[in-house]
Amino acid sequence: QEKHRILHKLLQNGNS
Amino acid sequence: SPTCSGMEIELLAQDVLRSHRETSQPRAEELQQRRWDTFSREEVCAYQRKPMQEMWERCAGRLTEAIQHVVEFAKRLRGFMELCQNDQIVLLKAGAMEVVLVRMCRAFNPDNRTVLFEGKYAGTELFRSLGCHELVGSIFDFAQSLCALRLSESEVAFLCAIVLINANRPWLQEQAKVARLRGRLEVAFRLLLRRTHREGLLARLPPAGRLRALCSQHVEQLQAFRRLHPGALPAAFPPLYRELFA
Repeated sequence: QEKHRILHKLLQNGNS
Repeated sequence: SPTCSGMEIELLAQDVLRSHRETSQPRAEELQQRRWDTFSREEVCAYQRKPMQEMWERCAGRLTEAIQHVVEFAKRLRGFMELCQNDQIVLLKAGAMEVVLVRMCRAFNPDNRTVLFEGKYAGTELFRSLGCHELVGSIFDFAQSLCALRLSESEVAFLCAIVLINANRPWLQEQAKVARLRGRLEVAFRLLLRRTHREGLLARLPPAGRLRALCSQHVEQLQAFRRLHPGALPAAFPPLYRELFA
């Protein structure tokens, strides 16, 4: 997950 | 399918179309209006004079914006957010660029072989300073071949969903769950094609290997660029682009 930090964050955000 | 109801398939189809509509910019009508708005000779020359590094940064920037829209498309797709996070990331990492390439056919004018880029339509020559003539040509050829199928917005939406939800991607943890979602998408896509008398489309779609080859070619060209410009990538490329491709 650390390797895909930004993708992870985009998926977590309600609307990015 | 014995495993899902007609209602479920209907909802899935509506959902695919809505997800596509909400995350595809510009809208189809706007693209249609602007399709002859091409760069002038002077503007093309100005792009051709840009240093290779700047042109790579610009293209990486536009590609990253398109990928962010694909992430939003995925998030809105019924069933995607119910997959485990590992599999969401695996599917996006492997498929986001492929979806962008499919979506590109919306913004491609096959009559003069141009694509919408930074506000106007551009031919392959505008991208000369990237130094990857073959890759650019192959991407344009792919868009041209998709345009020849005269896809409706609904068909583009389903193609994107099917490219993304691929149970054969390596490193999936819940492969069966992805395969079930993919199966439901295929049923809904076939239903749409039957209703619109377009069943013949499935046999005319480009093979999946063609998209895979374009994506590998992009990564190879990026590696060649990095050998020429060591240190360029961390500085000016979008972090999401680096995360996906570097």
